[in-house]
Amino acid sequence: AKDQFAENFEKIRQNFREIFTLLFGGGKADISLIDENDILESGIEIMAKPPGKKNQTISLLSGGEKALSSIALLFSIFKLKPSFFSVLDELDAPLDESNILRFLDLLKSFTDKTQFLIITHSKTTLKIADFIFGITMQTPGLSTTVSVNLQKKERKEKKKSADKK
Amino acid sequence: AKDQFAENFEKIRQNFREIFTLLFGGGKADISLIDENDILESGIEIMAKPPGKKNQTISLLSGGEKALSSIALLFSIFKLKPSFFSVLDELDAPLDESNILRFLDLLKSFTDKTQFLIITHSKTTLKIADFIFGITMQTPGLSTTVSVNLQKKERKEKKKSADKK
Amino acid sequence: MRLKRIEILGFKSFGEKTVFEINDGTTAIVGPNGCGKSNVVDAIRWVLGEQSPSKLRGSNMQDIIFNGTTSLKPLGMAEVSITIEDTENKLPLDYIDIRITRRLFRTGESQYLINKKQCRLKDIQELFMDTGMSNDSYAIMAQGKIDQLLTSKPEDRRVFFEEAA
Amino acid sequence: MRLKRIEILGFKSFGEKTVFEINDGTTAIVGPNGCGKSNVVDAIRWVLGEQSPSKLRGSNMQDIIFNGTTSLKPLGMAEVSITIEDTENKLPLDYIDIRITRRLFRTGESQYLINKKQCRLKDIQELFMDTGMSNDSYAIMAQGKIDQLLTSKPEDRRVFFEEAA
Ligand SMILES: Nc1ncnc2c1ncn2[C@@H]1O[C@H](COP(=O)(O)OP(=O)(O)OP(=O)(O)O)[C@@H](O)[C@H]1O
Ligand SMILES: Nc1ncnc2c1ncn2[C@@H]1O[C@H](COP(=O)(O)OP(=O)(O)OP(=O)(O)O)[C@@H](O)[C@H]1O
Ligand SMILES: [Mg+2]
Ligand SMILES: [Mg+2]
Repeated sequence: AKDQFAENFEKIRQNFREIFTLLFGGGKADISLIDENDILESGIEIMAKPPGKKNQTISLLSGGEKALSSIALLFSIFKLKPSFFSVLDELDAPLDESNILRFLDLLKSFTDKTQFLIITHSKTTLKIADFIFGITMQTPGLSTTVSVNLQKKERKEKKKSADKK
Repeated sequence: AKDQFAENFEKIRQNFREIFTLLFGGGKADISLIDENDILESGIEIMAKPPGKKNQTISLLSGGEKALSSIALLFSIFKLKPSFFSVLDELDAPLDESNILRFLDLLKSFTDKTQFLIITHSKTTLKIADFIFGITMQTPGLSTTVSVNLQKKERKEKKKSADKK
Repeated sequence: MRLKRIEILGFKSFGEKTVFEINDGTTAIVGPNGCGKSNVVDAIRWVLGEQSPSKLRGSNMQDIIFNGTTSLKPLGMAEVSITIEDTENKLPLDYIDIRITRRLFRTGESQYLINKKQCRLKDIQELFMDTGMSNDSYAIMAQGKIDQLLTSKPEDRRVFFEEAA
Repeated sequence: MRLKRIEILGFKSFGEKTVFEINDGTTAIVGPNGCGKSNVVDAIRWVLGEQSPSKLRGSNMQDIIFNGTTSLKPLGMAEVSITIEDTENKLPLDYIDIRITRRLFRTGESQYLINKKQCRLKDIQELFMDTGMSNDSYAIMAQGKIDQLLTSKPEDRRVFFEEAA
């Protein structure tokens, strides 16, 4: 179990270094065991340095930078052990437009292995969805859902045939 | 001091009942001292019921509903003791478009007494600003600012003269 | 293996039977603040075996039963079903479609079913163990929780890693 | 009484002198993630007398001195000035424009000035006491902190009320 953890930790670490740099368009990040001699109990240290900036405590990072670094770490774990489906509730909330696009590119690279259910307020994120459920409360306090699938599919078909010409 | 606190608390409470209902377009809310006999030490209970919904623990409220209730409480305190300036950092982040508009209407009613400095990613919020500072990092890691005032003022002048015709 | 359908009745704000037919690819869920999007996430967690009411934003488990609105009566039971299509036979059952149902009655009585046969909560929790999907899987990321990865103490982060590594 | 100007040099990501001329009405601050918007909020808190590094997202006070970038050297001092126009003579000083300056050197030495005359931190903190403006005024709402009003324990909320009531 100890060897398994050490081996998996190392893989997640490698993933994190790559995915962080991909998401931030540069910079460096790392995770490490605070106490290398106590693999089964040691806490985990995180270092994250956005491009152009100097290495500092992660508390000094901005709201959006912290969110993006956390997303990089989450997906580093996904890469090791993808789940057949995943639910992400408003992960894009603190991100600006260009960071949302980078997050969505990362997401797309995982969609072959994972069905994603994404809750969002962002029109940008909505564009990459294959299917959309709208939830409303026509009667206050009572949730109902409307599937917005047909339009989405139609629009995709039209775009496909237009692209062929 | 005890009487002063009790009196001010009562005013904040009255403000909260009104401002909550205004922000939510209905519903009811209240604050109360958990221990009415211990005015100087008692903790404070909050009840918030959005329109159409039944009274439940505030933990069950949605992310946006919690944010909007907190905004109502903050402005209830402002109403009692307005500050000459106030800084609000991304208060609109969890709100949907229609709630942002309600928040901005509330904000406008306080601008005669308070200079507001608002940090936002929302284009909706940006529209109500009289002046805008853009901050960028042309050199990575180094913040610089660009004032976007002239365009804003010009647009306002043009709109004024257009409205007159 | 893929998520095929989610059925919700009497869980939180879903006072009427609501069915989500889930397709391959990425699904987005949208709607105004408080309409019930995160409640769908809670429903998924709950049907997979979540036993901690605070993880569902409640203070006791009864909180998740539809409490009525100003115009509708409360319901006596919450029921959530999730259907998984398992064509590769990854789950230790002989069905292609596996439908898991959880019920909670106001009396406090609970029921758990796999393809309409009653079972124990333990059977549901163990069913997905090898697939990495569980009620506290890192693949279910609740609203506002992503930051905890970065801001939590090194020992707490450990818990997150242990689930994956 | 109104806020007139904010001058920042060497504070966090403001490695070059940056001046914000503040007008009447509402000012919006915009820009991408990590560009320095919340750092401006921290600068205002700091110049008003904030002594807790964690309230400025740092672990020690030195963290707020510009640490350089991959292409720029660190600076040896952080300096923030805030200018208040006090035409109604609400502050106990005989000036119309009151400029408060705070400096911190890497050596650990601090300087505090009111209209270029050295003073104690205490003088700055007391100056605004009657106006309701202070480094931990409820009127300065940091990013992500608004929720705490609702989610904090009843005893913690008390602290917030006591400042206003
Ligand atoms: N047992 C219950 N019965 C009825 N309504 C409930 C129950 N539990 C929670 N609710 C309601 O569900 C609403 C919260 O829904 P939810 O958190 O899903 O919103 P949301 O769509 O995620 O919104 P946001 O965009 O703000 O995050 C609250 O208004 C709450 O009162
Ligand atoms: N002492 C310092 N020297 C140099 N850079 C610093 C220093 N302290 C903080 N920073 C940098 O400032 C950045 C954070 O800026 P800030 O929090 O103001 O961003 P923001 O514009 O509010 O972004 P967001 O929209 O994501 O909230 C971080 O990248 C951090 O590395
Ligand atoms: Mg939600
Ligand atoms: Mg910020």
